[in-house]
Amino acid sequence: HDEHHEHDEL
Amino acid sequence: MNIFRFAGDMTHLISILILLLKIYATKSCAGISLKTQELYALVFLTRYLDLFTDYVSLYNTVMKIVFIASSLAIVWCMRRHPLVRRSYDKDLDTFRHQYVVLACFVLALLLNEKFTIQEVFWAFSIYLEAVAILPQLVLLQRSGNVDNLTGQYVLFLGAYRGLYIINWIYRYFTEDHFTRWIACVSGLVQTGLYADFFYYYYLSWKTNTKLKLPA
Repeated sequence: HDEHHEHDEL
Repeated sequence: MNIFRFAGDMTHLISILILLLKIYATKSCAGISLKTQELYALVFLTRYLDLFTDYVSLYNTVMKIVFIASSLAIVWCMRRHPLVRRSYDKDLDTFRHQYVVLACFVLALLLNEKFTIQEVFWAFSIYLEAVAILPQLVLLQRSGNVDNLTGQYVLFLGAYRGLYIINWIYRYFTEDHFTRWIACVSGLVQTGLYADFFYYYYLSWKTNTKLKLPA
């Protein structure tokens, strides 16, 4: 699966 | 999560608490730019669209809710609270922030990680946060004197983004494919905007005089 680009910062 | 980012989040939280304390304790918002507070509320609302969809951690979720709630509370106080709103420097807070909002949105349409609603609004919030302090800095320059709490507010706000930049440098060297160009470049611009304020704040601290910004 494509690298799930999640924003893990605020 | 590294210490720099955690420290950045804490200084950010402290800056908001300082502002809430100042407004609550003095029932006055003199020297505070409503436009900057509205821009921050917009930053949080557009950045945390994924609040209910992407669960990263309890810490992230709690902090997002705190930032959204506190920024809306400040805007509500400055607009609706009968006592506080009277002390708002309406005729000094004249920065035309709607153009800034438009420019950031256009930029987000052009420069984003992925052309999706969430990513465009995320990029928009990053660009907007970089310039959101401008109305406040203009207001401080206009009003000349900077009272302690407002000065500390801007100081902690500048420290937060500065710590985030250290966090990105740290992550760049410790994680393999870590790149956050949009946030990094925008964060550098944002911290740069504070640089002159920091300089005058340092001078006033060193010479132990009241903080005066050159008009």
